[in-house]
Amino acid sequence: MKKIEAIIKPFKLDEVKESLNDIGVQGMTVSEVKGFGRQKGHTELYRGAEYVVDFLPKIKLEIIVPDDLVAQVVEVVEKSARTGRIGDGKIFVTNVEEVVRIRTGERGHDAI
Amino acid sequence: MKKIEAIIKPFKLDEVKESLNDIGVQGMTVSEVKGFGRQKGHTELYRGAEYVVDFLPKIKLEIIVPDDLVAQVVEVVEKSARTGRIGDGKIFVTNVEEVVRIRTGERGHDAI
Amino acid sequence: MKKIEAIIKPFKLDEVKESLNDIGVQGMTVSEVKGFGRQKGHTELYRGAEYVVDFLPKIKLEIIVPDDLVAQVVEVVEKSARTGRIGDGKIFVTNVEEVVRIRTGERGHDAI
Amino acid sequence: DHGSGAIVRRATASLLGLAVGDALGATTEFMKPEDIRRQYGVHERIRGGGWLNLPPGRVTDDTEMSQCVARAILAKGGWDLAAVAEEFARWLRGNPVDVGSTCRRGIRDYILKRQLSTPPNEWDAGNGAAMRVAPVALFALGDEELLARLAVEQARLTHNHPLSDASCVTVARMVHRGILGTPMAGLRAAAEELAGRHPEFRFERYEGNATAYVADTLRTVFHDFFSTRTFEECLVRIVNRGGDADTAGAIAGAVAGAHYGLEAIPRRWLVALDPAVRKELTEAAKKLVRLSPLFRGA
Ligand SMILES: Nc1ncnc2c1ncn2[C@@H]1O[C@H](COP(=O)(O)OP(=O)(O)O)[C@@H](O)[C@H]1O
Ligand SMILES: Nc1ncnc2c1ncn2[C@@H]1O[C@H](COP(=O)(O)OP(=O)(O)O)[C@@H](O)[C@H]1O
Ligand SMILES: Nc1ncnc2c1ncn2[C@@H]1O[C@H](COP(=O)(O)OP(=O)(O)O)[C@@H](O)[C@H]1O
Ligand SMILES: [Mg+2]
Ligand SMILES: [Mg+2]
Repeated sequence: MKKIEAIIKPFKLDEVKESLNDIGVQGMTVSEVKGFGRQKGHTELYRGAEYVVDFLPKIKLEIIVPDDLVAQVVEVVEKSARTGRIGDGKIFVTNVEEVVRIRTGERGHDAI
Repeated sequence: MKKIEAIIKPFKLDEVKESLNDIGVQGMTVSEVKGFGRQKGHTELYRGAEYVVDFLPKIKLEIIVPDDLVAQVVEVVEKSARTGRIGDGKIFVTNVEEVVRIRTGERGHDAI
Repeated sequence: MKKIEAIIKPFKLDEVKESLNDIGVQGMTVSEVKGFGRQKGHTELYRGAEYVVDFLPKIKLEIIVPDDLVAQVVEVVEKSARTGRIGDGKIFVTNVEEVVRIRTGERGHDAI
Repeated sequence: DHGSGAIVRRATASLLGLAVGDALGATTEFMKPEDIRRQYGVHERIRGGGWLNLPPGRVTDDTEMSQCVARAILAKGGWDLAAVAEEFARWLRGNPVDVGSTCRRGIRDYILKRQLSTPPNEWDAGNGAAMRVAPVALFALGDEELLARLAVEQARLTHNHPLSDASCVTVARMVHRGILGTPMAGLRAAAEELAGRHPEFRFERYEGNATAYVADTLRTVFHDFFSTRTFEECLVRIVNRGGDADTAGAIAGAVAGAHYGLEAIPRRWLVALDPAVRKELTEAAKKLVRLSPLFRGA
């Protein structure tokens, strides 16, 4: 099994969730993170002076999938998260050795 | 060494921490995440209209342990996090190639 | 490619970012987490009563790097995040099987 | 006019043209032509802004990396690839306003591995190496072989791809011939020789792709340079295409500057340029040319 982690632009979350839903992937864990990279942060006014806030809010998705779904899920996330402009984000694939569904104790593929 | 990642119901955090404490595991990193899965989100009232908020707040635990403790730690988390109702969560085990204790520079097992 | 995950003291973030900047590393994802370990939480006053808050706010950095740069990046994070006092944090290195730059579809080393 | 004075003026025009094209194009970088039309009508004024939110006259990595190449040559009084790499590293550490991902990777690998030549990579056909090659043409004046060698050497610090290599040599050649006062036909010959070897660069019919893929960038530059009659006309056309407008503008500015000369660069653009950049490039042009084989009588 693999973990697919995607850092995406926050406004893209719904579109990515729907596209994943369309291919039958529903389970995921989402967190709010800050991204640093080539995309410029925004300027904020504080006590009359302008500051560049150098990070950008991003959304991190974590989706555990069976190996044979990885390529498809990566592609779906890629397409639905893309705007073509700097800061679209990244997808990382890592190996998962064991998964457990806490409610039932199921392991492996039955757990996802 | 392995990383044990657990997505659990927030109110279960204290119980899981104590059960882990009981087997001598104290170090962990915790974050607030949103879960999407079979468990349905709740309805919220906003400007007079009802909205289904389709995610649920969850807590993510990250615990690095030596290989020989994995099975035991997974079992402890599983039991203490379980309610038997949908949405109890998941546990993922991934391999960790190197760990460093920043304070001392210790590496490997001495770092956990 | 590897993922370097570092749990550090929040006030160390800028110093770590600058040290990474000095070696040409800019891209990273950051999240706010809670740490439990040997470092004791602080006491808080709430409705007249004192509570021991047993966790401590930490910052988690995630940096994907090519294999041949891991040792150096780990060392830079280690040095810049260290205060020498309990709670400095930890660095974990895990293997990443695939990376995708969403904007361009670039994969592997060209994606980082 | 082929006197040494005229040569220095055209060399200066090349570097200033690069900076002007960069600053002008930075406003419309990543934009589509229709959006540029809607927002600016015809963009023909140095106004800053753009995705980098720049003050007017501010240049970007295209000019700054060119400045690095010039500084290295002048500091060493000659060619020293490690010195160029060192300048890139110093620049990167100073939080530049933008850095291309391929350039960043190459400079990072120099900092951490002392790498002076990046391995071949199918994804390295970006324009990041060609955008900074003009100073090489000034330093190698009179020796097209030296020019070709150094153009590729500096490219390989970050980019290693046949199309990037060929682009660097061709851009440097066109700047070189422009500075020497070669008629337009000589510059066109260089572009056609490249298109002959690599059909990706055919530029007669322009299909409107102004991306950072070096073939797209140079097709845009060649098409607009050869189909216009003045420096201003060339640059205005190119930056209104959007896409990688600052880099297309910078390369076109370097070539058109070399060909049309200093007087052809609209004064309003020169005075809008960051004064420190304008001063440094003017000085550098003079000194680079004096170090060249042509001026040393080599
Ligand atoms: N090396 C990295 N490791 C971890 N996260 C990264 C890395 N590089 C970029 N990111 C994440 O990806 C986001 C987008 O990166 P950025 O460089 O701004 O744009 P792009 O990917 O379009 O080139 C960043 O905000 C950050 O969250
Ligand atoms: N494929 C998955 N990848 C990552 N996280 C998941 C996945 N499936 C479920 N989760 C996480 O586990 C939580 C519980 O899952 P859910 O399907 O609601 O109940 P159960 O695990 O009891 O069947 C979700 O809220 C989500 O945080
Ligand atoms: N086994 C572990 N798994 C995951 N995170 C840990 C683990 N042990 C410690 N941490 C993280 O590292 C931080 C520092 O650990 P702590 O034990 O307080 O100090 P030190 O690392 O200096 O011995 C903790 O707050 C926690 O976030
Ligand atoms: Mg630029
Ligand atoms: Mg550009």
